Formats: sequence, C-alpha cells, structure tokens
Amino acid sequence: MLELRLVQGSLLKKVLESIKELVNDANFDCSSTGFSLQAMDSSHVALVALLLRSEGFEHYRCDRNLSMGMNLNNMAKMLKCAGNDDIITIKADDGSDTVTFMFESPTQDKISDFEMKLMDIDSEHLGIPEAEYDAIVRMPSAEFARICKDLSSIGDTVVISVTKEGVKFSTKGDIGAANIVCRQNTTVDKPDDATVIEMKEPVSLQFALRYTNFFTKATPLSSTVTISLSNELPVVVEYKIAEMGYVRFYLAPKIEE
Amino acid sequence: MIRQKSILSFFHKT
Repeated sequence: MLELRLVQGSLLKKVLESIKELVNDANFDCSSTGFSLQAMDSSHVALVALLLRSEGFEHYRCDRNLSMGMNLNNMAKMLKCAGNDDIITIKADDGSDTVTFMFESPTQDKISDFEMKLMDIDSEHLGIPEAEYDAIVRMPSAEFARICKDLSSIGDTVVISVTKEGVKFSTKGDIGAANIVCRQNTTVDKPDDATVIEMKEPVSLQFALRYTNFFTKATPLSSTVTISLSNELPVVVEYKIAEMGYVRFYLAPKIEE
Repeated sequence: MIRQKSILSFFHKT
C-alpha cells in the first residue's frame, strides 16, 4: 500500500512539466527515502534524476519498495487537472496495475480522483559516480533559461567556459556568433539574484542547446540553478525543490575526436 | 570531428 499526500500539489505539477518532454516513460520508485525517478531520454544523451524526500510529504506511507511505470505525458495530463492550490495524494495498492491521483481543493469542497494505468518499463538504473567538479556556477534560473533560449536562435550548440573572469556561454551558427559572459555578482538585494562561481580549474565544454532548453522547463521549480562542470564529464544542471529534494539533469558533452 | 557522447559512456548500469 502506498499513500503519499503532498500539500503543495503544484510542485508535482511543475516536476512533470519539467521532465515530460525529455523522457516519455519512466519508473517512479517509492521507498522509505522518498519518491524518486531516474530516466534517460530516448537518445541516451541526457539523464534526469528526481528526488522528493519522504519528509516533504504531509503523509507518507510506503509499506514496501515499489516501482511504478508511468507514461509521463499521460501523468502530466492528469496532474494538469489539479488546481495549483490543490493537495495531491498519490495512492496505489500492492500488485495493482493502476495508480490514483486524488486532488483536494484547499477548502475541501471539491475532491477528484484520477486513475491511471501503469505500464511495464524495462529501465536500466545507472550508477552516478560521486564527482568533484572543477567549476560550480549558481545563477538565477530565469537568466540561464534566457541565455539558452537566446543562443538557440543563433546556433545548435553552446560552449560553456568557466575562467576566473566568469562563465561564458558561446555559440556559432550560419548567421553569426554570440558570446554571453556572466561575472560573479554577489552584491544583489536578494541572494537568489546572485551569480556565484566556484572554480578549481578552468573548464570548457560543449553541449547541445536542444537539451539545455529541455532542462530549463524546470525553471518554475526554483529561482536558482546550479551548473556543475568538469572537463570531459557530463554537466549537472540542478534545480532544488524547496525543502523536498531536487531535479538534476545530466548531459553528456560533445567531444572533439 | 565533434561527436555527441552518450551518457552511457560515463554512467554504468548497476
């Protein structure tokens, strides 16, 4: 038996909106730790890892570890039917081939339940090694989204370079080239508006903008984004989910061979 | 030549 009650239901709505275009089908894993997911896009270029910790739920009952295969587009369709202020409860019985999403309005005057069919998904769980990153950039998530969107109108790939000068995002395309440099800036009114760069080694890596633009669908989840880079390793683009966990996107670089 | 690496060349099945 599984019963997870999330008072801030809008978080789950935003999570689905952030990953449904990158991943079609995925197994949601439920354990005493929390509600999590790890899935690759169909080309195996990017990987998404989601964690919503059990402590973040108002009620969290998960009698045994359970893996539920879901079509993310269908799940998003159902969650779109929940109001932004609704409380969402996820329910499943042991051995059932369905999951139920229950939506309660804040005043309890409207209660809906949506039952979705589960699916069998052959998924490969990958071990993500702990890494020390050469450079970690924290910046406003809206700024990162703007940069990815702007550069994708010029080129298909972005080179992200971190030096002591700052973080540079560059692209080239048929019509020309573009460079955007963000310098460390901690003298801002709100801490979330800061750009903070921690650099051990200079880094320069090239990525497909198509994917970084998918990642920025998570912008509504967090006002800041953390980009962790090491030469010749996948970049990690992390959006923290307030007091609950995170959505992390890993993207394999393009490498000169 | 620039090649797109696969995530599977960095992370392995558990």
